[in-house]
Amino acid sequence: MLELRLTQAGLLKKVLESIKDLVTDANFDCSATGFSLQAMDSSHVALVALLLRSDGFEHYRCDHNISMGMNLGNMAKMLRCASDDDTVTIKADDGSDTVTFMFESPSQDKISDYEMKLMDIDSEHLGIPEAEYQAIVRMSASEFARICKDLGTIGDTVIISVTKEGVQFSTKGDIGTANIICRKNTAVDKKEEATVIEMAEPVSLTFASRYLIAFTKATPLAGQVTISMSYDMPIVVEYKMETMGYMRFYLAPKIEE
Amino acid sequence: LKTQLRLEAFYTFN
Repeated sequence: MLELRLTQAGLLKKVLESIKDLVTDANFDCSATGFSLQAMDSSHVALVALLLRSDGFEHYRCDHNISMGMNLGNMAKMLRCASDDDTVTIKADDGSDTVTFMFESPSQDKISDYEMKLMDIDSEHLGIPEAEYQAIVRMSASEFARICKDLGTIGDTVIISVTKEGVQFSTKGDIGTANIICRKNTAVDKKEEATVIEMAEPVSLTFASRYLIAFTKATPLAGQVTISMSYDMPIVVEYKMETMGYMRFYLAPKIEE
Repeated sequence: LKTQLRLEAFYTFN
């Protein structure tokens, strides 16, 4: 028996909207730790790792570990039927091949339930060890989204270079080149606008713009984004959800042959 | 020319 109650359906809606274009089907894993998902895109270039911590839910009952295969597009469709301020309850009985989403309006005068078919998915879980990264940048999530979108219109790849002064995003395309430097800056009006650099060594890596743009669909989840890089390692783009957990995207770099 | 690496180049399947 699984029963998870979350007061803000809006959060779950944003989570689904941010991953449904990257991953078609995925297993949601439910354990005492929380409601989590790890899935790669079909080309195995990008990976999404989501954790919604159990203590972030208003009610969290998960009798034993359970994995539920869902089509994320269909799940997003059902969640779109909830209002952002509805309470959502996710329910599944042991051995059932369906999951139920129940939405309750804040005044309790409208209660809806949507039952969705589960699917069997061969999940390929990657073991991702906790790593020390050579460079970590924290910056405005909306600024990062803007940069990825702007550079994506000019070139297919983005070079991200971190020095202790700041982070540089560069691209090159048929029509020309572009460079954006965000200098470290903590003297800001709103703390989410700060750009903070923690760096052991300068790092410069190349990534496909379209994946970075896809990751920025998670921008509504957090004011700041954390970008972690080490030489010849996948980049990690993380959106932390206050009290609830995180959405992390991993992207393998492009290398010179 | 740059080659796109896959995640399996870095991580192993559990």
